[in-house]
Amino acid sequence: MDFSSYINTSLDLNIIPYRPHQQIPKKEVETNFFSLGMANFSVKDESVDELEEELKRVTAENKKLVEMLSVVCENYNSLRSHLMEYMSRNPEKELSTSSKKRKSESSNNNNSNLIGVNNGNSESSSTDEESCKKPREQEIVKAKISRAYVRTEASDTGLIMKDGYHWRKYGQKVTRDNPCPRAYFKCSFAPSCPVKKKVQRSVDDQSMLVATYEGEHNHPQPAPLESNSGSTRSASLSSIPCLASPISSAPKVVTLDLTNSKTSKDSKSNEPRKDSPKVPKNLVEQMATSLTTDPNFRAALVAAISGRLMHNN
Amino acid sequence: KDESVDELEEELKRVTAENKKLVEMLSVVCENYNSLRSHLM
Repeated sequence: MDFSSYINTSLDLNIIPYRPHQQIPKKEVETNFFSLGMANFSVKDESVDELEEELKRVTAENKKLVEMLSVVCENYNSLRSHLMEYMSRNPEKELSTSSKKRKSESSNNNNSNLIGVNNGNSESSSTDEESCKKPREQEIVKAKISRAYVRTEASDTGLIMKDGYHWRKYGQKVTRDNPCPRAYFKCSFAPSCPVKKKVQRSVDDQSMLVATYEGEHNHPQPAPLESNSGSTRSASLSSIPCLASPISSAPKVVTLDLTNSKTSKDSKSNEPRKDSPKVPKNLVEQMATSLTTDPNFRAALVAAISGRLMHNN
Repeated sequence: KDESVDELEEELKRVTAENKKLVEMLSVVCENYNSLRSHLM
């Protein structure tokens, strides 16, 4: 028995949910009830125009998504190649970079939503690289700082310390913490040598010259200076352990006393006589050894002593 | 005309599924991009 002929659809019984942007279809309504026989039914009542509109909308969205995906992929590949290049150039810094990653993850999560909007600008990554490099370079420069101390005469107020290298003075200034002027020199032995020297008198002891070296020489060490005397200040680099090697890295402090200081009392025990000039101890020992092993000297000494004894008797 | 509606619906389903896949891919690529960017930070 066919009941369809008794149903009057002109009563405006609407069983389709309300859709404000859609018109109520005027086609026949096919209802397909499933197992429960309730509201699940296939919507085949939409008009072709609406379907086409929907298809157009989804296709346009699809196109936009494809464009966004291509842009993000491009940025990703660019950033990845930057990272690879950076890591290949600085393999030893890989660990520190990964440790920094953890710190930045929390802050980066706040910006994660912006990347989709901005299409992922990779410019900020290059500035981050530079900001990471700067403190490391400063650490390297700091590690190559070394100092040399030279005592001078109290009357001497010059700021010249001879250490065998050629220096070009390029500046001088007075600092607040130290009234003595500070002179700046640059190594002129080789044009590309990056070593700089800063010379200033000590605040505590004005007779002490303090030279601070920054960097390492990229040229061979010049010939050692001739021995100077008097008030000439010389600090031969061969006598300074931290500067004798061009690869000195840790900051070291060396005190050199190259003048006849009247205040030094420790050296008096090594002097043969109080008023005699200083003679190195090893030189004295060497002379004594050579004399005692000489048979002629021994015979002469025996003869002199025996002659003296005979004379006394 | 029913056939054309069916075809349109099929096409709409296909494009919608493709859309969904693209959104998933985009989210994955964005996630990778953020991870990589954090390496450089």
